Amino acid sequence: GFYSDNGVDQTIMYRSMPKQERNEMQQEILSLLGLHHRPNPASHAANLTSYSAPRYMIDLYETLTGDEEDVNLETVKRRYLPQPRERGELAQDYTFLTSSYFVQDADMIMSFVNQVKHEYPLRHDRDRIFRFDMSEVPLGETVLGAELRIYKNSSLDGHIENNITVNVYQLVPGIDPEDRQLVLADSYTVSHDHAGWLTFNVTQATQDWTSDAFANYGFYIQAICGHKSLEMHEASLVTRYGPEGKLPFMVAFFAAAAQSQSHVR
Amino acid sequence: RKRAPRRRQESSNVAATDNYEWTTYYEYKSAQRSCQRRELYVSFKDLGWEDWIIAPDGYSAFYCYGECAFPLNARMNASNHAIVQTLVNLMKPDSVPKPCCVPTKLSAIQVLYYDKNSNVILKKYRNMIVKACGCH
Repeated sequence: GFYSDNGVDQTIMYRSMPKQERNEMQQEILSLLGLHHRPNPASHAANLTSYSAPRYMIDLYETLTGDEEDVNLETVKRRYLPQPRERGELAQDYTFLTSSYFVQDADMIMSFVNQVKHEYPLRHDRDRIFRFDMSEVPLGETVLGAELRIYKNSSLDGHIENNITVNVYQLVPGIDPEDRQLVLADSYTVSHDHAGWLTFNVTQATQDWTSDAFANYGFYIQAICGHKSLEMHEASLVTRYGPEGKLPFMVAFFAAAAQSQSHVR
Repeated sequence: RKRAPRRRQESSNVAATDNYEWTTYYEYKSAQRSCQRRELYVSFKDLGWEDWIIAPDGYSAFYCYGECAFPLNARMNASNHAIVQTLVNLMKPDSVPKPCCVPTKLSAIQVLYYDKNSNVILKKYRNMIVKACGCH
């Protein structure tokens, strides 16, 4: 309905909307939000806020809207940029992500959850392959940056005492249609007892997949200790199964196409 | 108009107060008619969208309402052209309309919502909140 101030500091409804008009108005606002129809998330969506991706996004939203007039970029950086490591500490292959710098420029920030369920026959592969559905990304959006976040627990395995290198590969089609090739997207070396989120720069892969959804074969994750390849659980990486707040996810930062800001109706 | 004659008979003091009241009342009514920002709250909750919009519950969009009539004062945040147009409107009301009361400063909102795959999207929508209105 339509509500108004009645002059004595009370809000009263002065007109109730018929169903037809209500639907039309909902459609108008949806259209303004750039949506063709009302999204129909899973019925349990409201309970997803304890999961890592929604939690991260809510946290980001609260940071960005904390001071509506002028978001403090330093606060955003402090909260979302990986803290600098001390001199000599494990940073051989790791490049600092710049996505946090995109937060202010981004018109849309989107999180993706891992879609790999049972599509890969080998359980071995299912734990190592992550796939994120980007078909919902509107056409014309420019990718500013993207990161894959994987949680690593502190290793309790007494056999692993060295550093662990985690490589993230983008799966691309090979010469044979059935073949897949690995292209290194990012790499990170951590101490075996490190616990926390590992953040990988996957901007290039996101750019490829948003421009061609059929090229999206996902990521292949490899953990190496010395010359030995580790299972994900041996490297204490949380993959498909694990606590809700530690499940892997992807975040991408987009700039809107200029013409999508408004359109003649 | 109804109250004034009755009060004038009571005392000259009351009449003076009455004049003051009238002036204030006139200014009040005039201010009410002049171009200004008014409250408009869009409630996502009332639309029944809380199942897919995580935050906010709604937002103050505001709107501009009022007349841009001669004389345009500073409060109306008028452009130079609007002032000239008001004068021309006084002379030729049929051919030149009054300036419009429109938003002069707009700001964005951020909406956090689920898509059908339960991915979460934080999207910035520019020009959704009226920060100031003016005669243009």
